[in-house]
Amino acid sequence: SGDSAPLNEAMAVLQHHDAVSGTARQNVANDYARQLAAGWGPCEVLVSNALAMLSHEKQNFSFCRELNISICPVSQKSEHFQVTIYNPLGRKVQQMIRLPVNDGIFFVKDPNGKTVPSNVVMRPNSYSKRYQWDLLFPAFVPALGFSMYSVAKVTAATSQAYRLRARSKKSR
Amino acid sequence: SHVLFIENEYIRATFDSGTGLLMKIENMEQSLSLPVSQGFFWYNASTGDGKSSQASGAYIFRPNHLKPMPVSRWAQVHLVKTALVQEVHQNFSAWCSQVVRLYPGQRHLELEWMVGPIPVKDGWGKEVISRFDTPLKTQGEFYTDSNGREILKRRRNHRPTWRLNQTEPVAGNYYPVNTRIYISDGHTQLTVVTDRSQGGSSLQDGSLELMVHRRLLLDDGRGVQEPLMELGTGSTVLGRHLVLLSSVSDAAARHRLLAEKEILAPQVVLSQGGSSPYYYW
Repeated sequence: SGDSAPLNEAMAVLQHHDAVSGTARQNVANDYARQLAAGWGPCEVLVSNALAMLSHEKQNFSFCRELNISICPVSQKSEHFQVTIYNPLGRKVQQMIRLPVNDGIFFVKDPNGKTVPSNVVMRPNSYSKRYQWDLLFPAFVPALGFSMYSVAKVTAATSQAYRLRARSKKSR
Repeated sequence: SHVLFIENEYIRATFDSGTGLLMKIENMEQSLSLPVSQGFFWYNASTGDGKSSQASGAYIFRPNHLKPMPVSRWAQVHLVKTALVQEVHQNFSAWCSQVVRLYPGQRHLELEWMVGPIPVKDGWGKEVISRFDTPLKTQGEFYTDSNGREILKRRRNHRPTWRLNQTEPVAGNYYPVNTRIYISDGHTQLTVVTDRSQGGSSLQDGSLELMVHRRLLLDDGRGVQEPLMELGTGSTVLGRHLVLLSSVSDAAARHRLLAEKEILAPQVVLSQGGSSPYYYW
């Protein structure tokens, strides 16, 4: 079962103790980081449960804690994965999604199965020597809701299957 | 030798092809054009002087000079243009770089900066800022917010409720910026929306600056007993400034919606697929 109480408590401690970068001794700052990380773990379970309940589908959701520094094992190593985007705003939004990937070509499909335009763009050299590519696609998310996009890396087999599907659709 | 620019249907950002620095922003929807020079600078942190032994530290911002040093007067640039994004990658130094980015349909310019680890082998603590210089006649005034709720007018070297004897011409004019800072001449407004709380100011008319990172060598004597010297993952910071150029009458509607979207940004969760039906009962 998920639980948001540990994160609540960690946040309360941090706010009470003025836990701003640099205004505590390093070992204290490290402890704040430990409390936050420990608090976020059960929240991930809570979010997974909520998404499973809302979508009526149980999945092994993966939370990429280092997406901000472009590290995500799922998007970088998987041939196929799903992206769930939750919008906490009370109005629909369009958001450009960026995910670190290894070089290649990808098919992205929206919740209705339609292909979405996507690009793989180079990251600046100065950012990282190891991870150099980002997958980019526009996502539309409803107010206080979520959208699920599916991403497939083009391999020789998927490319051929895609071409065959496209040709058979055309002939029909 | 050619003009370097990125544009979408609303915004065009032009760069000096000689220096690689941002030169001009145009709002094509409102036919507004503003020369904007943006770059990174650093203040040399005070270690104490004849007036006071106070050193710059975690709690205290006290540069020892009025004028900051440029990180670099030019940037090595790389242009990326695809159907979904246009970017100018600027590399200022081994520890300072930036991506200026435009997506289709976007009414703001996105500046994603990466700063650190700040070198201090020269024995100087450094407080790094991003500064926007424009010809706007702002008459010593600028605006900063308090959690996006109340935007307060700030006037250089002035406090509204007492007569100020300004003893710190830089730090004494710095204010908290929780989500946005802006300057205007009454007609045109330049707004910068931040992705985190920072310190900011306008130390010259038409100029706007935000502190993005700092690394110091001395403790400021306020109880921490350690200099602000991050050695771990926090030694490099990656952040974003969202820049809006618009008419004053239109600005509030734009920066409020933009800041709201920035703070309550969509959350991304990934899965490998292969789901099974789930019923909460």
